[in-house]
Amino acid sequence: EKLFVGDQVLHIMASNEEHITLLRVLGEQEELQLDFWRHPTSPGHPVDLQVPFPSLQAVKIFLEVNNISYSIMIEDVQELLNEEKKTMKKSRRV
Amino acid sequence: ERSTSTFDFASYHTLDEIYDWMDILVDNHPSLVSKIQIGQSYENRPLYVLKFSTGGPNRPAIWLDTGIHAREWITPATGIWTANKIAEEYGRDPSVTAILDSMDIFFEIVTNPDGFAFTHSNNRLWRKTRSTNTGSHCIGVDPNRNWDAGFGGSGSSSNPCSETYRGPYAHSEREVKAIVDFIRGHRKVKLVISIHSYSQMLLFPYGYKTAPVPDHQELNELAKKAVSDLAALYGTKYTYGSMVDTIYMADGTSIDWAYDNGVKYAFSFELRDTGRYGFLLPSTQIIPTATETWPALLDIMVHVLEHPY
Repeated sequence: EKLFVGDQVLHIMASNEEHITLLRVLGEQEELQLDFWRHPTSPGHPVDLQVPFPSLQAVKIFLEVNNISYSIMIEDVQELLNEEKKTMKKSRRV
Repeated sequence: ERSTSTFDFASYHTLDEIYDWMDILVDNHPSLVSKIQIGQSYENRPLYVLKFSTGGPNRPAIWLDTGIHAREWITPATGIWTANKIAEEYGRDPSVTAILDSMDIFFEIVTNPDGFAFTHSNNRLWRKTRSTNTGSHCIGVDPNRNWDAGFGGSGSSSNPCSETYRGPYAHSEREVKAIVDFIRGHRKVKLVISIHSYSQMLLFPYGYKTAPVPDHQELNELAKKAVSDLAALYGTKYTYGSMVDTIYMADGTSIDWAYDNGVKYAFSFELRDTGRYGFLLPSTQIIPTATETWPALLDIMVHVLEHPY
């Protein structure tokens, strides 16, 4: 089973076309193993990006250097998944 | 004795549980609901469709599907609630009754069963099918980029490792081909609604080109009414419009294929986003999501009933 310990989902706000292009380029870097939950479309539309723990530092630095604002939507993906599993188990018992 | 009244609609379920529930729904509403198999998935799982029909041959029909992207768990969960609602409301709610007295409804609750099973066993965040790709170690095709509508254009990927990989050719995925064959074979499907999550949108064609569809104004007005009625319950705000104008250019999507194949009313729903959970929407949100979506679905279905073509 694939675990997502420490993975985060970043909620990114691109404010111009250049940011959109930069985000697309970022997504093409296969070694980072990024997964767009919401793809970059146009300025003003939020982008949600799942970032594996080992790539977090590089991605956050990239965003900050390029002045692209973001917040953390999900602090730890695995924690949510564990919670989801627990809820399903409980429901099945009931 | 089995009953849908003991089924927990407020919980997420495995594929086996959902398939078992389908049989229970059929058992409880034998004169209205039946289960048909339209094909097999890549890993040979049955592709089941619930058929709601009050009889009569060759009726015009509505097609609904949920779960084409495996990780969007809220969509089959909403589908289960909605299918149950349709069955329960026939004979009670005048709109549902009127629809089913004239039209059949076909509802594929788990459109991508291999992917869905994989999200329960190996990778909760899997999106694609599970077919292998010659010459690549990466698995799966995005089943919503695999349709023959602008297939291969710029709004999808040719890279098998991408989440939006379109596949080697249009309808290469069994899960897609089964629907294509079914809708083509039926010939009287008048409405297609494909349900996704999670960006609160109601979209219509086109996604693969910027030109508006000839029915743009009507679809836009209908979408406007639907999202307005959806918002009435909890104030959830949806945007609406053509796919290309509202989100991005996307080639090879199911609703574009449906429209180009004579289904005038083709919509793609993106269900609610709390802004906190994305695809991991807690199960406590299932009922509110399904409940608020219901009036919008009903608006669209009633409109199609009242505007035959």
